[in-house]
Amino acid sequence: QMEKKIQESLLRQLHLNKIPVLEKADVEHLVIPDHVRTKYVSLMKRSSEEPSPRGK
Amino acid sequence: RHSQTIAEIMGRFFSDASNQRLVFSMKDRLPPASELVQAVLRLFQKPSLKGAIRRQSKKFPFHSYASVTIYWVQVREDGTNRTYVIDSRRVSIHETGWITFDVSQAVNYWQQEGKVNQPLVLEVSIHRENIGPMSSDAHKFIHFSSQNPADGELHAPQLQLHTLDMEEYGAQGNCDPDIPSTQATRCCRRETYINLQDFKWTENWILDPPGFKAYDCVGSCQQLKKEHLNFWSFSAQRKCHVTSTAPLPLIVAVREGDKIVTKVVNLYNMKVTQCSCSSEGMPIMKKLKP
Repeated sequence: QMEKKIQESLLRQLHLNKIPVLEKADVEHLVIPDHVRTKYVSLMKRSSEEPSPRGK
Repeated sequence: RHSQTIAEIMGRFFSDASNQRLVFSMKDRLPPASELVQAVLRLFQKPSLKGAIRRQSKKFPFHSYASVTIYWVQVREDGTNRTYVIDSRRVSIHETGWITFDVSQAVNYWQQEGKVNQPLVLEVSIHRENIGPMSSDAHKFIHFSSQNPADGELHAPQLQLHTLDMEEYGAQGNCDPDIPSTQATRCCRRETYINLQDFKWTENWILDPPGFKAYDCVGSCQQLKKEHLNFWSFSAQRKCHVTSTAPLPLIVAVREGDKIVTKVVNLYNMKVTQCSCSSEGMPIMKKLKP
C-alpha cells in the first residue's frame, strides 16, 4: 500500500506517466549539486520538526 | 465615478443588525488531559409582545424569521479584533425558549491561541433573513436573555463544554515495540520502516533517502458510554485514525532531454506523526489563519 502511494505521488509531482528507466551507468557519476542537497536537508529537517495536519 | 470605462454600481447600507458580545471565562474549564468533543452555546429567546408580532405578521405574513449568526472574536496583540463566522441559524419570532448553536470551532480557535487566561469572546448578530424590498423587520423582535436578573437568572447565556478524558478515551502515543500489536491493543503509532531499496522500480532513480520510518496507526479505542450516545449526534464508533502527517523529501534523478538531472521532491502525508481516537462524522476543526 505504501509502495503504491509513494509511486503515485512521485509520478504526479514529476508529471510523468510511467516509471523512468535509468541504467546504473547513467547515474554512476552523477553529482548532486549543493543547492539540491541544501534544499533536501532543509526539507528533511522541517519534516521531522513540524507535523502538518492531514490532508494539507 | 468619472471614468468612462468603468461601470459604477451604487450600493446602499442595508443592515441594521443588532450585535451583542458574550464573554466566557475559560480558566480551568478544559483540563489538559481532556479533548473537546462539542461546545454548545445556549441562548434563551425571550417572548416578544404578542401585539407587536401580530402587527408584524399582518404586514409580512410569510416573513417571520430572522438570522442569528455567532462569531468568534479574536482579540489581537495590537488591540484590533477579527471575527470568524462560527454558526448561523434562522429563528422564528413566534418561538421562545432555548436556542442552541454549535460553537466547537470557536472554542477550538481559542485553544489554538494558547492564551488560557484570556476569555472566550463570542458575538451574537441578529439580522434580516433576506435583503430586499420585501424583507421584514422580524429581526427586531428577537431578543435573548442576558445575565441581567430581570431576565431571570436561569435564562442567562450558557456555554456547555462536552469533553472526553483522553487518559481513558485517547490514543497512547507510540506502540511498545516489544509487544506485538493486536486488535486489543490501545490505539498507538506503530513504527514501520520502508526500505526504498527493496522496490525494484526505485533502482537508479531514487537517490536519497534509502528508506524512512513511515509509521502507521493500529489498535482500538475506548467506545463512548450510553450517556454520550444519547447526546452527541456523531457518536458512531471511535476508531484509531491518522491525525497528523509529515512530508517525505526525496532526491531523484530524472532525464531532461539528453541530460540526467537531480531534483528534490517533497511527498506529502507520507510519514504518520500522530494517531488519535475519534468518532466518524466528527467535524474537522479548521486552523487559525495567520
